[in-house]
Amino acid sequence: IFSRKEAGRDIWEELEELLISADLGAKITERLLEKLRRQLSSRELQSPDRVMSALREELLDVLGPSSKGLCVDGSPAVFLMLGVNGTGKTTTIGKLAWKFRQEGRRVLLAAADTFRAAASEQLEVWGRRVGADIIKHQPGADPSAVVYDAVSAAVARGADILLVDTAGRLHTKSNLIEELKKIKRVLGKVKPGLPQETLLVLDAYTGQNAIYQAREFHQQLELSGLVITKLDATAKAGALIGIVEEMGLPIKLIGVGEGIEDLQEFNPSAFVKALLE
Amino acid sequence: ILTNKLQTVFKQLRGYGRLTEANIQEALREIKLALLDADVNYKVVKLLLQRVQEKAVGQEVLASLSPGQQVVKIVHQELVELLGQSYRKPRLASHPPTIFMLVGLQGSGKTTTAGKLARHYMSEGYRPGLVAADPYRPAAAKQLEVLAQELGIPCYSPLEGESPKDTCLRAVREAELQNFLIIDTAGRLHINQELMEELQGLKKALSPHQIMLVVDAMMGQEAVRVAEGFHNQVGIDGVVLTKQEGDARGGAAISIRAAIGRPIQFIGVGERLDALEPFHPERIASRILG
Ligand SMILES: Nc1nc2c(ncn2[C@@H]2O[C@H](COP(=O)(O)OP(=O)(O)OP(=O)(O)O)[C@@H](O)[C@H]2O)c(=O)[nH]1
Ligand SMILES: Nc1nc2c(ncn2[C@@H]2O[C@H](COP(=O)(O)OP(=O)(O)OP(=O)(O)O)[C@@H](O)[C@H]2O)c(=O)[nH]1
Ligand SMILES: [Mg+2]
Ligand SMILES: [Mg+2]
Repeated sequence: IFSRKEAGRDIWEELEELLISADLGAKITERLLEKLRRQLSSRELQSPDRVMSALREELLDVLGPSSKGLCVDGSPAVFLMLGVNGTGKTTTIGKLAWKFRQEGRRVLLAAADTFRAAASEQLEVWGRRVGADIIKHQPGADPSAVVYDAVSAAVARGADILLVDTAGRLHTKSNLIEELKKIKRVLGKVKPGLPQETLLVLDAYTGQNAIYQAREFHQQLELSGLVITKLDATAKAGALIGIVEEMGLPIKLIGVGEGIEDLQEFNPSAFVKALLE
Repeated sequence: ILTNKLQTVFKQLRGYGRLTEANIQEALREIKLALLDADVNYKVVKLLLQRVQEKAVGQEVLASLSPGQQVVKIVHQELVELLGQSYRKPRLASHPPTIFMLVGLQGSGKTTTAGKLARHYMSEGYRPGLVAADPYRPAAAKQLEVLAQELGIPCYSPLEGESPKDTCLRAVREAELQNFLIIDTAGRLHINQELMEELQGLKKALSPHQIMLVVDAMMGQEAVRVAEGFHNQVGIDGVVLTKQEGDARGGAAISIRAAIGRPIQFIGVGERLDALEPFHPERIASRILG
């Protein structure tokens, strides 16, 4: 069933399949294509190339300009990484720590995932790889206590950057969302304005649920931006279109592999180009 | 909620005796949106709608149901039929040890599921051991060791420089009291030729009785390509759908079942080792329809 290309399909059916298969979602796809049909002249609609470039423009319009950079001002600049289970938070912190180390900055890591098996051990390996110290407590400890210790240590040691790793959690678990809120409160009490970045890490393979995740995390924790991982493979992360349209959150980083260098700034035109292939 | 949407579509059908092609079109559109919203693969949705249309047209509207309810009932039946009738037990060995191998994309929940399966089979009287065949991810072996410790069972971890295959073969040799070995492999992409060949090598060396594809319930349209990739290159016997206790509708279950025809055998419903349930098709079908 999945290899037969049906003959005689018009461009609209082709585009519908293209966009839905890229995880844009049915409603957004319908709206986008309807808008194109209304906006283009009947002669333009005859040209597939013209339709494609109009679609490209429309998507770029939604995504907006290239990512504003990461906030690295403040001593320390604190990054709080959060998201559902297995999206790549810990690995992204490792890559980000490496990037900042390459820039000559002093980086401290906070192992605030005190729940999952070997979570702090995993972060410790990254700490050794990049040359960053790590603040950790014993398994089962209060994550807020780890964060409080980490900020104190960051200030005392003159760290430029503090990266906070949290446990994966489903956005539907209110007690776990509360745990994150408490972490943010603790940070804010140490110094107003902390954390400078609250980043939701999303997996490119996630379907429409990515929108629910972004909505809930943003509503509860006021995100400063998004990280989208696993874009090195076949997933196109089309759900981002709906998220950015609804919430206007900037996409700050993308993960393109499991290696230390596999972190890039978000490039809207490259993203849209890949999406429409 | 799909039932309610279809109620409005069929409001005008009061008094009509049959479901006709015309009045089904609008219903099919609502169903299409609901299924796509639930992450069922685009091509699978097209197939399902075709089948529903064939079954629905000309049907007598049953006295006990509204036309909308009737169409939903047909869709529900199609989904359940596609997903398989009931819980399908994984295949076990006639001579020990039974060997399970878990494979899948990065972060899908393989390591945690390995622990959950060990616990499940312990409750069925087996003596499992866990095998950490992931030498790449930082602290992967440590993660599995912690789970094994929690269950009080042995964990075979890679020795310095030992390949995944050698770790597994050593586990089979050394497992004296264990009659069940669960192999946790590294997350990998279906398009990574080298790592897919590693899995083929493991399969050849160990002849696992069950190779399970571990998939995240919130996976989107790529579920088909991923499942096909693993199935065509390695061969999948059964599927575990993880993180199903959230609000992900789980349409990937339908897509995978349609794509590779293998049963979903378990669902992960939490982060703890007791959060594993046998898979019931009707429950997922109801969830997907919303
Ligand atoms: N291919 C690919 N794999 C990635 C990427 N980012 C992370 N991963 C992999 O995804 C898996 C999960 O990564 P983690 O960093 O442990 O994810 P996490 O969000 O911290 O997971 P939890 O803490 O358990 O919620 C690992 O195998 C990573 O190597 C990426 O950009 N591309
Ligand atoms: N909420 C929830 N989380 C789960 C479930 N199963 C696994 N997880 C979590 O998902 C995250 C990833 O699980 P892992 O077992 O590390 O995934 P993995 O497939 O081994 O990852 P890699 O080895 O990096 O490919 C962890 O935070 C687990 O606790 C589940 O059923 N529900
Ligand atoms: Mg982590
Ligand atoms: Mg693992």
